[in-house]
Amino acid sequence: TLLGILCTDAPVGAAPLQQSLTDAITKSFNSISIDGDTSTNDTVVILANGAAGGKPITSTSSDEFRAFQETLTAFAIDLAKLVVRDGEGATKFVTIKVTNAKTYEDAKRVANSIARSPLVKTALYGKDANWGRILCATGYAEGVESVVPEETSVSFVPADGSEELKLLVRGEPEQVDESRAAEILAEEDLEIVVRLSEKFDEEAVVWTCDFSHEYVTINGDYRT
Amino acid sequence: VSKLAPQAREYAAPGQGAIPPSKKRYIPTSGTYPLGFSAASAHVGVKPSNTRFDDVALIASEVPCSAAAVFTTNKFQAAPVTVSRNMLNRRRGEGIRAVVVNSGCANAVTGRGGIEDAISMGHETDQCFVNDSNGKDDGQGSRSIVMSTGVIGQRLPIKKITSKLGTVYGNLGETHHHWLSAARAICTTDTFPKLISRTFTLPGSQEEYRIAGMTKGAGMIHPNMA
Repeated sequence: TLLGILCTDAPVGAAPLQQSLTDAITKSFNSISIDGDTSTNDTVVILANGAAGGKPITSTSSDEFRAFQETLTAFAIDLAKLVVRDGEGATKFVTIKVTNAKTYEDAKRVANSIARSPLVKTALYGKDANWGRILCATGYAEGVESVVPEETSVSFVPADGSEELKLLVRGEPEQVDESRAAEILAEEDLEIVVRLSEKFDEEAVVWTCDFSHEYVTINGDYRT
Repeated sequence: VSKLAPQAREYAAPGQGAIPPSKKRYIPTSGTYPLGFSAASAHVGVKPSNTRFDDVALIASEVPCSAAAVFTTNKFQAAPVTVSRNMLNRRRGEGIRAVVVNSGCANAVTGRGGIEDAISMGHETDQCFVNDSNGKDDGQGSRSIVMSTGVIGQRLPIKKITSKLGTVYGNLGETHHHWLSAARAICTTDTFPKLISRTFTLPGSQEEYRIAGMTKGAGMIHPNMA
């Protein structure tokens, strides 16, 4: 279960507060996945008491509202990432960035499909640059129009920001430098970039982790 | 359990395990917390096996405040989800004083009794505030948001919880230690408490504002909240 409690002393009315939280959640807590299971209890709340003073934010059309929304979204993303860092049994923190999609929703569906794939997650645990599993999960993402197999590319981006390792370019497999792949996968942090089509430019990011033996141990023990 | 899985370990009590060295860097040693808010925790023993660790947290505002929330879209929504959402709708997100959270039991799929337990948890939390200067009943019902996390399908030990709400209220404080204790008390299988805080400004304002947040979650995580 995910729970989140946020508090601010900024003066934000209930209606703009709800709008800003709803918007922030899409790109933060609704963009993480540990094990693909949605809990019965997930809740994130925010309280704003206005104790720091200043002009109250009462509408969703002001500059103050937009600035608050940006602050809240960035803050919620940082909190959400901590949950992924603590995924049960996780040894890796994985950013999945899907670009060149027709819509944000398409990109998000593909990213979620990859993030939920047990075979992708076990490959990551095993430090295997298994782009085939990534491509497979991309291909079965439901309701996605913008996957074009011959235009799809997959790369790993190292945590140190050095040049990406191309695994698949426009549907054609690359000759992968296995030693460099091993170096990249030895790090805790990894970014997977999937480019869908050169015709489109929407993108989405989802954060996830790998699946380890420890996950099974924990959940084989945890009892209802 | 040991016959089925001899390698299995106990993960159920918040803070029970030592924090892995690799995770310590994510735990803040200080923070800048929003004015007028305080936090606390206390040990209740929601899970009978938890004999030591705090498992109830309270985050409170000195004054009634605005509140907003998003909830799971799972069709089996836990009692605190239903109760908190109804309360926020009834109040239109205004006049909220506190968030009370227990770990160790999710109060999910617990039927009408679970709803009554969640209502009771909120109502008894309200009672902690009746004697302060902003605690007067405004006639709109509960002003506390209720959350629970832990195992599904078990009733909350509600009397144990409500009997300790005075203690947790008495523990309220504004220091980093108070906030971190609350963040730790909401944990279940988490290996470390998750707490961050920062300051920010808004255009056209001279004021400096603060935001703090705590979260928990380690498994059964694929949120789809609305």
